[in-house]
Amino acid sequence: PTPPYLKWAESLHSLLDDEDGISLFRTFLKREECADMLDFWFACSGFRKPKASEGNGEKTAKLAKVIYKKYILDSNGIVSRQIKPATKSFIKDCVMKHHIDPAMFDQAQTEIQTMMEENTYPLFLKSDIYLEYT
Amino acid sequence: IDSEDDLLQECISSAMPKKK
Repeated sequence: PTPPYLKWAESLHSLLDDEDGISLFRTFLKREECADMLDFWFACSGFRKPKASEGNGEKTAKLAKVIYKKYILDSNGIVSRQIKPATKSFIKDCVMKHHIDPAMFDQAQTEIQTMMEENTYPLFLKSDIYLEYT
Repeated sequence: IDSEDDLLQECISSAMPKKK
């Protein structure tokens, strides 16, 4: 069978689908001081999951606010700097007007994902952290 | 603050692949 670390090189999704891959990628991102991008990506996925949108609306609204505060509000944060102003305004509106929707972070997640695919992911595959692991 | 962090951590963990 193909070793996991070779699968990680196939696509960002293959990497993010493997626990050890995530862990190694996180170590690399921490060194580059952009681990928040990975946490934000997973937070968006978690937020979209059905359980986040069902039942406890108050908890979902609080979670949306927490994600907004931690990653988007601080304009110096790595995530905030990578997201388009229009996308940030849209999320801010959703949070302020309590228009909580499971898909409200989708666009921002796509922008961060594109950033990782074009930038940090290829760098990771060339990094000593990855090469030493293989 | 702690509960906010917990909420976020729970959300992030829920999106992670399960242990094999």
